[in-house]
Amino acid sequence: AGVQLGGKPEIPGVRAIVAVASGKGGVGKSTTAVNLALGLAALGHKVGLLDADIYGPSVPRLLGLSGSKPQLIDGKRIAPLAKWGIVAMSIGFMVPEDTPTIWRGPMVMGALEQLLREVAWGDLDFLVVDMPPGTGDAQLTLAQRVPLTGAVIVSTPQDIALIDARKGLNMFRRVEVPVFGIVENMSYFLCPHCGERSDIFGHGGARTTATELGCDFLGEIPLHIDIRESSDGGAPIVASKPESAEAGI
Amino acid sequence: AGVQLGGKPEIPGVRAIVAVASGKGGVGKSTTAVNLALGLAALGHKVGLLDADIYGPSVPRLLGLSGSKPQLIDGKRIAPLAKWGIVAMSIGFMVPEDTPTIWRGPMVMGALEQLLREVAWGDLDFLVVDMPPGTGDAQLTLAQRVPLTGAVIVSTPQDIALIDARKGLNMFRRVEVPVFGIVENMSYFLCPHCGERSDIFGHGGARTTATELGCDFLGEIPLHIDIRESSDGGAPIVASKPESAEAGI
Ligand SMILES: Nc1ncnc2c1ncn2[C@@H]1O[C@H](COP(=O)(O)OP(=O)(O)O)[C@@H](O)[C@H]1O
Ligand SMILES: Nc1ncnc2c1ncn2[C@@H]1O[C@H](COP(=O)(O)OP(=O)(O)O)[C@@H](O)[C@H]1O
Ligand SMILES: [Zn+2]
Repeated sequence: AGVQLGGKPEIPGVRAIVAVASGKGGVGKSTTAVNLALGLAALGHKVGLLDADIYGPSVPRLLGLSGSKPQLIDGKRIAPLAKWGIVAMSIGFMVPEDTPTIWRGPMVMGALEQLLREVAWGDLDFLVVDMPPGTGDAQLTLAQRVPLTGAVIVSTPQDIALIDARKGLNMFRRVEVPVFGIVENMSYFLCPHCGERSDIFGHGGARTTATELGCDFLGEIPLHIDIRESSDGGAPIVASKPESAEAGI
Repeated sequence: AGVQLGGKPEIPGVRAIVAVASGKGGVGKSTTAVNLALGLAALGHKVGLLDADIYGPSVPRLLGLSGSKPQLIDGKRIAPLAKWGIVAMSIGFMVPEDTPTIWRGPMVMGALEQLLREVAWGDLDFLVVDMPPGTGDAQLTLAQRVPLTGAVIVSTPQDIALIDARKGLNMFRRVEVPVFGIVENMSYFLCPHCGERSDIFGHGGARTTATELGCDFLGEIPLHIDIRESSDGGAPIVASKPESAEAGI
């Protein structure tokens, strides 16, 4: 049997589990989780991706797998879906897109436990978990029940997003999950016409917050049309610099 | 007593209630709700703003009222806070910022009913309600229990945001609340250096969706540094063209 981390049974064959979290929705958490998983795979690691965002599971679309139905192996275990060199599973495959999931806490937790423990993940170096946005009960329960190795927090540069990112960081600290660091997404925009830079959502706040909270700053991802086009089109762009910084975890 | 709309008692003194909703978080729903309220007030209407976003009440910050405590009148009714020519109330004033609210559905609904019916709104032409993002149970319950005159849906131009906007529209139609139309926020970006335009999040999707779904298109709000700076700084910019289009409701 796997080593028990404070009462959270390990997942056999999975060496490290990394949560990707954010305080607020719409900061690019899922896009970053997908690119982190692909970045780690590009370095030669065996990688899985679990979409635990119960409010808006977007991994199926980001990988170009919308509407796919996972298969059962020997009637019990669930086979993850393979694409772009990783294996993936999402609560979006289990619950029809138009079913509201918000209040059904106990039911949702059951489904997430199933995704975690009943999927035939096989041997993985990393399992990246795309967490639900926010710092409420659902996130806390997940952080307590999943044997996380560490967490990456995604924020945009605005003060309001950083307030939420701090809450997320404090939540992980409360359940003794190490935080690898903060990524600043939509950090600046380089005009494709004249090359000048605009800090539409501000700039540099995440680096300052990381220093204040004593954790690493994992890099900046610019606001870029290609990131939006590729991620929404289901062919993820493995965004350059920060992914390699993160991939070095 | 006020006229009952399908079992939802009216709020005495309030002529029209407009919900501002979005499918996904981070599209600028709260910023738009605040600007709509200020836009309506600038046209001479008496306007209130109710922040019902239980997941991330941001109206206190957007109005520069963070940390304010509402006062009780004659020990029972709650006095709304007045600023920028409107009166406002937020669930953020009632629940400390760091209390997770996600699973406590019944408790939250009780608090929202209190905000709706026990606040001394006085005589208002419009009460603008900033709804929680998403199309789950909380949104549905609110749409059923609040005597809404109509709803405005905020979306960004990306396909994924529009899929959610459609869900929101369908939800309002299910509970027979008229939808005034869709606003496209972050619709394009004009480079402050060279004046050229970039459609970072795409462009025009909301107009097409509005036509397909048979509802009005209320206008485009550009991605603009001033909107972010002013709204996050607590001094809302009454964003130009579309607000007047909406304000004409
Ligand atoms: N750096 C970026 N540049 C441009 N668009 C981005 C970037 N990061 C995310 N996006 C876009 O922003 C939207 C929200 O991203 P998503 O990953 O769904 O956010 P979250 O998971 O935080 O809600 C998507 O349309 C995505 O393509
Ligand atoms: N048109 C815009 N241009 C620039 N920034 C914007 C615009 N609309 C919203 N924002 C910024 O985007 C962030 C999210 O907006 P918010 O209104 O909180 O979204 P939501 O209520 O949908 O979560 C805020 O920092 C806000 O200032
Ligand atoms: Zn330019």
